[in-house]
Amino acid sequence: FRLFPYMPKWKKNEVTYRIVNYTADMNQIDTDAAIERALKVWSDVTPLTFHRLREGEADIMISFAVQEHGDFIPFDGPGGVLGHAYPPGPKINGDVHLDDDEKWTKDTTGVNLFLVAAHEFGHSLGLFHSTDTKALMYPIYNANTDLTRFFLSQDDIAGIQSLYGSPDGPVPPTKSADTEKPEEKPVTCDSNRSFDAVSTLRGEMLFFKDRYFWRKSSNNIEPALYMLTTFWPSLPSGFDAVYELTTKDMVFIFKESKFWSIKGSDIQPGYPRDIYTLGFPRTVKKIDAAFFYKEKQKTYFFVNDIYWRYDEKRHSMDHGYPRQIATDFPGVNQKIDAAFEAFGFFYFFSGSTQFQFDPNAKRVTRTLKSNSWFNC
Amino acid sequence: HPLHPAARAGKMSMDRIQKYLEDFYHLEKNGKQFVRRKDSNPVVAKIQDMQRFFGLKVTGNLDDDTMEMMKKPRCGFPDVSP
Repeated sequence: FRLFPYMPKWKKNEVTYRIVNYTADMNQIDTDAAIERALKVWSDVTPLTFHRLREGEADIMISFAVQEHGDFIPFDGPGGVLGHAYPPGPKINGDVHLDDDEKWTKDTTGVNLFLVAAHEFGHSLGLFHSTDTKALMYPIYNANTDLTRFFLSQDDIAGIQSLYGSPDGPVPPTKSADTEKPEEKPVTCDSNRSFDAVSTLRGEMLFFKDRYFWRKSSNNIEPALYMLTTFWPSLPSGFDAVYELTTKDMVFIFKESKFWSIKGSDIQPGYPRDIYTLGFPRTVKKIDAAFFYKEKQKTYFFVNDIYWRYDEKRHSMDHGYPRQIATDFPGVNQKIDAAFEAFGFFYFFSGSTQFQFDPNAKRVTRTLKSNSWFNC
Repeated sequence: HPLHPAARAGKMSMDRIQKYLEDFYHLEKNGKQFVRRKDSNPVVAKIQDMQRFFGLKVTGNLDDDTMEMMKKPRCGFPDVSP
């Protein structure tokens, strides 16, 4: 997904809309219904609500027009361009214009109004075009979309939630959402904050806890909190360990005796796999923490008070392992929840405490709060 | 020189191709784009931008896949920011 430059968004959750005029192709009730359903696509996955006005200036003014219609971007007759919309903001911004030289229908015998309107509303809310062919925000109209089972792609959801967050209530069921009750959102600056796993990802840092994770990027002081299902709806929650193999732009996610490989938000085919394919003995039931040390091309896996070292070039465990953690990482004497490598240091997380370890000096150089990265 | 990309445009008119690249890839609207220019060719660059966006083979030429994509009904908003 992509956002507009400067990321314009509505600075409120109650957005108004008005159907300024109607196409003669459909009866007004069907047009109303298509517009409402198209707005619901977005309100279902954000805190946004849409209130209809019957007169005056609404945030999103929806109109049908042909050829030149007052915004210097004329439509082009039947086919080609079906409509366009403007990013959030005053006056024409947020508005949706639909080309009435198309044959608008409530099914796909013509151009489906619901589908095109839902796409244009994505622009009205701040989304740019996506290159993901499965995304609603992909610019090409897909007449083969199954309207009876329409749902936003993860790309669309990730995009709109990066602007407005997820709905305050539970996220509406997607194909694979768990049916458990979503527990309270974790408090970012809780002084007892602990993590299930921590990893880098394409220059950002991800801190995982239960069904959530924080994304911390270098250009944002504060981390942003997301639900795992925003990006990885088919993964279980409560990861045990996560590490980024930066040389391959891959992230590996561990839960109990399984692990997945992901690239961005895409799960690689052929996963999950058993951790035993990496060389762990069957006595190991889960991994506590893992990180990749690029300088040595080795990945370190921590289990209770011992650890293994995996050679990412030879794709096998190094000989002479497992070894005692306390022997090779003096000062790291507690059970590790999570770990990652950054700026030449190893960071070990145990409960609400974080140890910064210098692999050259072979000693703990700082003891911090686990959420010290959140600038609380 | 390989044939100028526009020469192989086949059924889609030059104007429509130029308008597509102007509308969705910010090709400068100065009308003389299709004149062969020794120094650089903004049309080729914009065709490549479009091919990159749609994950097509980036040739800079108006090959069949590229032409097919240009004909598909779509949203009128640009695919790339200026």
